[in-house]
Amino acid sequence: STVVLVFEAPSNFKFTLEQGQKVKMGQAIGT
Amino acid sequence: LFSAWKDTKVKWTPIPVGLGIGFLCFLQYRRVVKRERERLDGDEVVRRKYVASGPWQVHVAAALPLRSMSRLWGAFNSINIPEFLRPAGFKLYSWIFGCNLDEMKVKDLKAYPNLSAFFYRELEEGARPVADAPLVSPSDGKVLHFGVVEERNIEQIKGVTYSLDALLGMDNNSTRAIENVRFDPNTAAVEEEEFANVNGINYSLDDMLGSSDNAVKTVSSVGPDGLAREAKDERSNMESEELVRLADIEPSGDLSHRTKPGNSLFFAVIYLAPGDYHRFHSPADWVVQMRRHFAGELFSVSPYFVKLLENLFVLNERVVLMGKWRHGFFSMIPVGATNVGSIKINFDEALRTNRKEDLATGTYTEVSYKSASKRLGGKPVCRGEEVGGFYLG
Repeated sequence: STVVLVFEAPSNFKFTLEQGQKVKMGQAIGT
Repeated sequence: LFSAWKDTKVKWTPIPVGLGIGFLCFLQYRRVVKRERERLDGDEVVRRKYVASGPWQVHVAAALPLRSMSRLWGAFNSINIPEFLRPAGFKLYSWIFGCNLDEMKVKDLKAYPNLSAFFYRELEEGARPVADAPLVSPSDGKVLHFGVVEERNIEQIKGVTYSLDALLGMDNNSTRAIENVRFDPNTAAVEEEEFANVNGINYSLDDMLGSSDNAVKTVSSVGPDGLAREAKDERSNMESEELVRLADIEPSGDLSHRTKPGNSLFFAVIYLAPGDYHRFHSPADWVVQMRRHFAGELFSVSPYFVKLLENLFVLNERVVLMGKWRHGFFSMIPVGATNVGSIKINFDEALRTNRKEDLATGTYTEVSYKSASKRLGGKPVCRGEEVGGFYLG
């Protein structure tokens, strides 16, 4: 299963992620 | 022949009633068969627009009755396991798929009657602290891809994209056979002027929207320890500000996600492995205005298949939740897979996924959540609040 997020944000929005990274629910993924 | 024709006496007799009824039934049967054939032919036309393409592995998978297999898998895993076998069986599953049994809410493995119940297990309180950030991960999992949506296309893997409009149901192909279902307010978790937050504490929406000086006064129940109460009170103040902001944001019309000046559209794809916690939570404070349920195929969504199968996320069954957050358009899309075909949304009891009668044609049914809160224009969900989950089969 997969969860896809699509959202509008200011153009200077940055993901704090790396491809292939494991994440936990509630972990920050962007600023 | 001549004499027979000439001399045979014509004898009129009434037709038996049963024969007449049988004849009418036969006519009706032919009419129904013809109508169903025409309907299936029409669905086939739509289906051809969503054809799986890729190497031979994709064609092998496409030839399999994945939806039937998924339902069979779900039914099999719903069979209760003898109590004495449960600990060993679930430990074996956990060892194979890397489940962390220490963070389960109910640690007694005998309490889970079958694998489906174990798969949909809850986590203990505090196992997943919600970060103080505007956007958090909705689930446990592996980040498959993320980035900016360019020219209304989302990158599936490097160099291969799928259409954002097809994913959300904005294109002409997927608008066929839309069935607009009126959202039943009785099934919503939210009353018009009041909602319960994830901790089970009720607040008046008027207070949350700032009509009252102190929203915390409306807390009807608090946790037993002072620290927990203090933390909840701080969060309620934050939610109050956020709800004021969300109430002020105008619904984005047809949700065609035209971004405001200075904004862009972003996407992130998180893959849940079989051993992961399979409930998903709200990644932000936002208002869900509608959902679209696409009855689709149930291909595997493992990283291996993501690389093989083009348009995978557009082909598969999915539930598109759309609404608004502080920056504008927001959407969360749980996508099903062969082993987890059933998607549950906690505040939408009418939703039924992976049903035999729904053909995998790429069409969708749409439900509006506006009746959940007239002021907010939808169902408000807080960051970290459980929204739903994936069931086996």
